[in-house]
Amino acid sequence: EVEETAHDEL
Amino acid sequence: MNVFRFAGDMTHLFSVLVLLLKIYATKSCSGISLKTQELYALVFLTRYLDLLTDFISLYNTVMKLVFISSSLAIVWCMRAHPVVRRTYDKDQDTFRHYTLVAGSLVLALLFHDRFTIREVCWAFSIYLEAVAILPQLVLLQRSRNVDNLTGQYVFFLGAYRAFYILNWIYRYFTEQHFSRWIPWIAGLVQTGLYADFFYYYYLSWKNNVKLQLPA
Repeated sequence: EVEETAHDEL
Repeated sequence: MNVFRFAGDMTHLFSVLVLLLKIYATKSCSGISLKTQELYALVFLTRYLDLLTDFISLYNTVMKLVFISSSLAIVWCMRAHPVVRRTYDKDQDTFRHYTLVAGSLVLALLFHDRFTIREVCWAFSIYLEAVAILPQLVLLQRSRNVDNLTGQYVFFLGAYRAFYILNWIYRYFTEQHFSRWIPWIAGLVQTGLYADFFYYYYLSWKNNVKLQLPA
């Protein structure tokens, strides 16, 4: 499945 | 987390602290654009929607809370604090910042990673942050004397995104799938907008004169 584009930056 | 990103976050945090210091110490917000502060509050509120859903790290959560609460506190101070609100240059701060909001929204609806509420809001916040400083830069050009703290505030605000660009370059070379063209382009535009400010800031520092932006 489409990997969640986790925004790990502020 | 790499050193560039940490330096960027600390510079960003420092710019917020300098602004809070200026407002608290001088009980004045002269030279500060309320419109830029409102845009920043909107940037943080639309970017950190995942604050309550995704836990990345304590550092990440704490910093998000600090940025959201400080930007809202500054907007409240400039709008409602009995002493501070009277020092707001209302008639100088005339940039039509709604156009910036509308433009960023259109861009976010057109260009985003995925068409979900969260991704569109995230892209919106990235585009809006790139132009959020414009009302403040216009106000600096109009207000003749820029006090030191205001100048330092804008300087650190500009420097933080420059550190982030170094962070994206670093991550691009060290992480395979890391390619974020949205913040790349927006970050370059954002830092570019500060270019002339950095130049005049450097001149004022070198010649040890008051910072003045040409009208």
